[in-house]
Amino acid sequence: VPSTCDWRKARNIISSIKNQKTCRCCWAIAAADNIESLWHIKTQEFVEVSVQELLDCERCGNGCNGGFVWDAYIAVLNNSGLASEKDYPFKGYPNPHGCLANRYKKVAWIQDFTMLDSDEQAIAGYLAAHGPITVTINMKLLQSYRKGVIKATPTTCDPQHVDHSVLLVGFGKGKGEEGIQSGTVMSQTCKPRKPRRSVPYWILKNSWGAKWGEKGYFRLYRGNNSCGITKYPITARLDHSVKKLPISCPP
Amino acid sequence: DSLLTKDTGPRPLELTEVFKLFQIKYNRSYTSPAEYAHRLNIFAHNLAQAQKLQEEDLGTAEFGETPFSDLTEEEFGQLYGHQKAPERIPDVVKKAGFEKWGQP
Repeated sequence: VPSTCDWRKARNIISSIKNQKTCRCCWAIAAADNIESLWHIKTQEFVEVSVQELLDCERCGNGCNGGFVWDAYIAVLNNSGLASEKDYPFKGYPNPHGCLANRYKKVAWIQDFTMLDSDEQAIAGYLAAHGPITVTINMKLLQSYRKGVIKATPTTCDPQHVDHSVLLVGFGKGKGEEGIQSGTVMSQTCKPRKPRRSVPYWILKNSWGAKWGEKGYFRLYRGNNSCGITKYPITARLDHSVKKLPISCPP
Repeated sequence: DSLLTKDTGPRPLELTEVFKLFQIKYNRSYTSPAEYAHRLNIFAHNLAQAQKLQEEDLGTAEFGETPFSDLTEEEFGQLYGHQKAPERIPDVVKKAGFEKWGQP
């Protein structure tokens, strides 16, 4: 396992930050982000897949009412792939006409999906070797998060109560303040700054727009199952028949 | 203490002023004075909570005002979480160890 890995530094692997708005579709966006990044790693083609197709075509047909990442992958398998975001764009509410998957050409597809072991070292190894994966966390502390590395305890963030799916895009270790800074104003509190400490962290891509957090991303402490990050580490599996040079995770 | 009353610079913003800036920044308006008062109360509570988190956090995170500062914790969970607790994981979600990748 390398000491650091950040898929954001590889060109066109990570798509732009999405915004779920008031549609509770983090599960669909996390799965779409996962498929987009793996598709590029496997094929070196950049695609943006349709989140709306996942919302309209998941088993309950009301994707803005919550769901799970495995529902997204099952929908992709059932529909033999996903249309592009351009053809089947995100509206932020379920389509009244239901699933329109058959109308559009598929631009990406998966062979399978799988859940990894709940072990942070194994997750890091898999992430570095294969690409970004989805995780589901307790989002309680994200309500007032601005930047830096969140080091939660089971008391401050129950690891069993996970309720928000995001894309895990990398990990690192260093000063907690060296991540991508948001352009927002400093907090209103007037406390002395904490001394800089070297902390291991995960880098996660959220779906609340690029103005939130660290330009749409946030960081969680790595090594103590902060906010239940190891509970559901799930990823699609893509096998591409044409073998191309693998892209490795930039440090 | 005379130091406390001495004018040492710009005065801190009042809560209502901070809330006004929040409303402008995130384009928030409320339908009635009662709703405004309710949201102001939640906003104050959330800023206090953020300050508590800041003091308790073991990492390097900074907590404070965000676009969700006028929502209760329950509203935040209902609006942005996926809410449903998984009853069971489908059989197709198989446990797979890292070393097993690529095996039939």
